[in-house]
Amino acid sequence: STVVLVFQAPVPKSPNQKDSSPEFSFCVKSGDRIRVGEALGR
Amino acid sequence: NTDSQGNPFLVPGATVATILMLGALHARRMYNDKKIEEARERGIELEFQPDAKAAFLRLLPLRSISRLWGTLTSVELPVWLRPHVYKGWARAFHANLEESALPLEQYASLQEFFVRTLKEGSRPIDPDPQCLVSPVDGTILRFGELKGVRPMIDQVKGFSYSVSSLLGASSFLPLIAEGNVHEESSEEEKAPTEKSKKTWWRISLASPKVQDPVSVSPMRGLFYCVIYLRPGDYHRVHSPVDWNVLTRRHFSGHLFPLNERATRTIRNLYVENERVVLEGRWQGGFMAIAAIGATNVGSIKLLIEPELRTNLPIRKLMHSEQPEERVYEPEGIGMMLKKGNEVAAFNMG
Repeated sequence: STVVLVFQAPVPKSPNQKDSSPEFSFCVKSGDRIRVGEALGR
Repeated sequence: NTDSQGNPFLVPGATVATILMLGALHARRMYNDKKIEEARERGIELEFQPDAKAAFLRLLPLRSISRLWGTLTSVELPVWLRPHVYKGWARAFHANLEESALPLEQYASLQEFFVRTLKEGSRPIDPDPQCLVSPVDGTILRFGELKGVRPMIDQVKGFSYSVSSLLGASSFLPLIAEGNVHEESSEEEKAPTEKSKKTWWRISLASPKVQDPVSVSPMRGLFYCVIYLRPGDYHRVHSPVDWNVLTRRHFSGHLFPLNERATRTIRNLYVENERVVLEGRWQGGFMAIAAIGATNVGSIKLLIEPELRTNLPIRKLMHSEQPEERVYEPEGIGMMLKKGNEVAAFNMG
């Protein structure tokens, strides 16, 4: 079986963006084993 | 004397030959898996190569096979046999028996064992309020950011499927397709018109880098992550964030296998297979989870909607009363789920 997540999140700063708005980034790699509750991204 | 007893070597010989053949097949499969693993480690992207086997699979009655598999695995086993069967399963599919919530003797059938819960504390939820956690145990197949007015996810190199086909005619995806999406301005949020109430939000994807000058919300992009569950993995689905589930969609579809080989040879696998999609909203905006079944794991149970049935026989599928789409009450607020809450479970057959 397979689970696919599709979600909106803040995108990384564009070069000209000044304020410190949050930006989402994944903290996994393809092929990683992962378990329920472990961070996919922050 | 020998004639009257028949050939004494026939049965043992046939048994040995069968075991040797199964052993050879298993060894060949393990060798193939190892080759694929090494290829991935060398960063070699597996190409999409439809072949005769994939075409043949389309001819098989996969749903009936899946339901037969479910019937077989729901047979109650004698108590003394249970540990042996489940240990054999664990060895073949690298399942971790230490984490099972119950002693092995208490799982009456392989199907019950397959959807086992885990001991308290086995899956601590990352406490960072800014993080999105994995909803399942499994292997990260692909992830990234989706761009453009028709976002596509790669099945493998050389073949991709569209997000709107995967999730269905989602309330916002057609807006992307038409390219006429934009960030809801605070004026519109303050006095929501009928249209904005209906679509309850709109997003700027056509040009994600353009931040709406009026709204204070950060720029937003659309992301995805595909996680594959092996037969030996823990098969319950949890909530990745705190969110409100507004809509549930069920696509009956097919039940092709979802293993590595199938992903490389069967077209539109994730969009054709039976699946349940939950869609809603979290602090970051839109959120959707698609649970996709396979031949051996055809059933998807929703804890938030226990009456939903998947992997129905073809004749029942034709006359099923259950709605293919359900909006959870109260409309626009739906069902609140906390990060880590159990949401659904995959089951055999």
